[in-house]
Amino acid sequence: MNIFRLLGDLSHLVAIIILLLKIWKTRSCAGISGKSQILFAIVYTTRYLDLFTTYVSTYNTFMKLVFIMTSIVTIFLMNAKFKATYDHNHDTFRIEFLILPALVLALLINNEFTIIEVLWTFSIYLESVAILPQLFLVSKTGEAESITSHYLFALGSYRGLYLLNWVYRYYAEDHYDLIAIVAGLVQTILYCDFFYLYITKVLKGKKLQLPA
Amino acid sequence: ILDQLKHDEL
Repeated sequence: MNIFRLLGDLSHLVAIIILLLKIWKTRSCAGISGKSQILFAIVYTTRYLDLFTTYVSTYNTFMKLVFIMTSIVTIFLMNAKFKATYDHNHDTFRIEFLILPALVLALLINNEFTIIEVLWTFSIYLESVAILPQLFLVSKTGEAESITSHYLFALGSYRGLYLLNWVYRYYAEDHYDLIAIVAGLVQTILYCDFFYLYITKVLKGKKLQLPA
Repeated sequence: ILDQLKHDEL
């Protein structure tokens, strides 16, 4: 465990906490894409199947369980408890256009053709694009609440920090996984436009508003 | 290869 990896994990955890607090405190999930949240739940459940087969560390097991459980709680809050506040009309991204290509790609390009490894690879590919429905929703409404921006910033930073972790591990441990690296690169690039707006607007106290 | 397939990251 190096500092980049730890900061990445913490950033991921902070993102999830911000999201849950936003929904709970404002009693509303307005501006949040339920479709991205469904994709994240699929990502965690397919990736962490190794909870049943491989033990890495207590930290690892704990974080995996937290990610799986919080993603399910988020979906419950959006689709049951605070359903009335959910932005159905703007959350129209077709997630099958992300799920199916990720699955096909995972069947074609993987480290080993076993069920658990193909599902792990699928989750890596799917995660890289899972934020698209959320970014699509923001672009459709043309704005995002600042709390939603903080959530997106923390969530985007997480894979960016992982990239630094992979550079570090390549040199320090001679360890690398091309599938994770390329997908992580794609994932981080998708956030670049948002990062730019976040730094130039939200951090200066302005609302994140897209040019008309 | 087995060691590489032990995914120790999240």
